[in-house]
Amino acid sequence: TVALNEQTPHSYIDSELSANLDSTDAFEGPEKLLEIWFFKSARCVPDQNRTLRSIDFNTWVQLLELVKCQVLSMKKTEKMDAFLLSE
Amino acid sequence: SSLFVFDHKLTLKTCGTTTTLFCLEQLFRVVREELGWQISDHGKANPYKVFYSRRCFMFPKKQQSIHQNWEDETKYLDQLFCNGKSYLVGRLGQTNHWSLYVTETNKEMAGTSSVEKSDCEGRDEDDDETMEMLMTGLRPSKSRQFVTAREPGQPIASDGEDEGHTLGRHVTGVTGLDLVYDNARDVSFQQDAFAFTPCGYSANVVMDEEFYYTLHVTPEDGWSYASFESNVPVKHVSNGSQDNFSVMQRVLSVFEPSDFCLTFFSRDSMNDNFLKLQKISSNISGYTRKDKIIYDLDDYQLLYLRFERTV
Repeated sequence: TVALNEQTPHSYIDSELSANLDSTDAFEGPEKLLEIWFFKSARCVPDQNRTLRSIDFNTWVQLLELVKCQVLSMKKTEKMDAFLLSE
Repeated sequence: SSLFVFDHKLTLKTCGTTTTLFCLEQLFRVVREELGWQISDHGKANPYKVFYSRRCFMFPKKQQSIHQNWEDETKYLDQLFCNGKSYLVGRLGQTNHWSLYVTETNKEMAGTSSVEKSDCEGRDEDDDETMEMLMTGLRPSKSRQFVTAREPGQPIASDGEDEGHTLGRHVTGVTGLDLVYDNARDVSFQQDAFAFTPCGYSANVVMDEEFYYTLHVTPEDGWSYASFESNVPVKHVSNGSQDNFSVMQRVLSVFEPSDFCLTFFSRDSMNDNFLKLQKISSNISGYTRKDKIIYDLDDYQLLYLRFERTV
């Protein structure tokens, strides 16, 4: 089984948002799930220096504002960036 | 809510009254202008593949704009994407059906790479599977694990760590949600969990740097809900000792929902897990199967199962 060993700290954390977020008025659990594959695999991206992961963090923040989500925290790994969001 | 960004794809999963689809036009602009990706065809986006899905809402009238009903969402998607198809999965008129929008595969975005497709363990890197469990009516004794006593507005610790993340990590351990998969190969494991106040929980877990499972829980009485979504190849991380049926049972034991649906997507119709899940008998311990539907979606297979608790 997996050992809970937090070897990697957060790449980003919004401590102020984390401390003040209040879910009292939250409702409606079922999520909307959107998955977009621009290419079949990472190998198919034409320029490996320009991939979705090259997009600036602040650009993601702005895109997520359109969704009405804020970034609570983020972890980068070798092959993906995982954002934990408000709501 | 969660966002996972890979080099070539992204997954955005949002709950509440979020407006998920309203980021699309700006996303396409960024992809075009910053990455130089040409994804348009006759004025519409035509990436390799798009999936948009959701279980029907509990309170649809409280959703914003197009998200109030599925027809408006698909109409919006049709304006943006080439060759989309819409499916209603489950029984019409039931409050727990599931809806899916999927575009035809754009094979031009599949590349022509001759690089070896299998990794050093023989796993086909092009294989793709996603399992999702959407659960309602959580057992109250289980729901209580996702309620915290902390108050919003607590001071932030000098090391930047906040109570929500600390408690979130604690909840992951106490509930056993860190033990969903047998990590027989000792692959890397990273979690980012958060306990909302007064209640609620979200977690992203990344295994082996590239696979994730994510959990979102709203434990309120009367409309309690939990979701589990994973693209972790169970056979790979468990060294063949575990299958998705076992994963499903571990997740069920954490929440004990009164009703749940399981969807499983696989790119390969001969995918081991797809075939095994298809064979789940009509009764699993404590549950009765109400629906079983299989879709052949272009180059993907979809299995939909719905169960109700019997005890």
